[in-house]
Amino acid sequence: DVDQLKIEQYYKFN
Amino acid sequence: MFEARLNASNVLKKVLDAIKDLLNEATFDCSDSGIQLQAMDNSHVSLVSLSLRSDGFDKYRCDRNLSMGMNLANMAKIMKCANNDDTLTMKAQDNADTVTFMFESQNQEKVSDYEMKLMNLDQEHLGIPETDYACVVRMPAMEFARICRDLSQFGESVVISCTKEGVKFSASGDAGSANIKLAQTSTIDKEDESVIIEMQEPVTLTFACRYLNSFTKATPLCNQVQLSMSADVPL
Repeated sequence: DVDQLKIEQYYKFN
Repeated sequence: MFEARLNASNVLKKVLDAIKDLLNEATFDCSDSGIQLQAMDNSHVSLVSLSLRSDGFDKYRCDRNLSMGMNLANMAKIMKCANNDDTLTMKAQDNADTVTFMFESQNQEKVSDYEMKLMNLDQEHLGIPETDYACVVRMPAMEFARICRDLSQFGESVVISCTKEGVKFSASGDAGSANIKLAQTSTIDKEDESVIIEMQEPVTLTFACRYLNSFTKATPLCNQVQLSMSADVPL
């Protein structure tokens, strides 16, 4: 799921 | 040696209630400054970020940094055994594979302890990035929980529209549609009951009811909730 990946990246690249 | 005491077990019960539906297991990172927990929920679409500062405990000691992976369902079983006003002490030795929860009744006549096995969980370094949000709404937490609950009856998602004048929550589905508008409070007599909006630019965003309802499990922790919103950024 693209949205899910986007969300994970958002939190990982803090 | 790690030891953290709360004069009322209720505090940790509320914290656990706020996260246990989102996470099956989580790592509690204990350091001198307190306990941190950060984890994506089971579906990997929301982040739980929790900080319990050492000065919030009635006694706190952490000689060496310690990561305690816990199964939250098992932790909930243990916390259920405590009365709300029992004193709670969490204890673990350095490099231990168990954590102990001790509950003491107010009159000291009942003391119980429960030991739980710790788990080795994959650690991810996550966090909520510093963001300048387009709208920040502060409102009574109970009111927000009520709105999420009410609107969930009408659809699977809630649209939140925020302008300088107020914030509107909407849902629609087969049964019809629902709109709830909250105006910004004109005078702040009672801070806990006020609705305050800081707006850079208006936003309209859609969120899944399922997650909003999960987040509102944290309602008993605070009188007010803050909703920070920007386009294309998680709430």
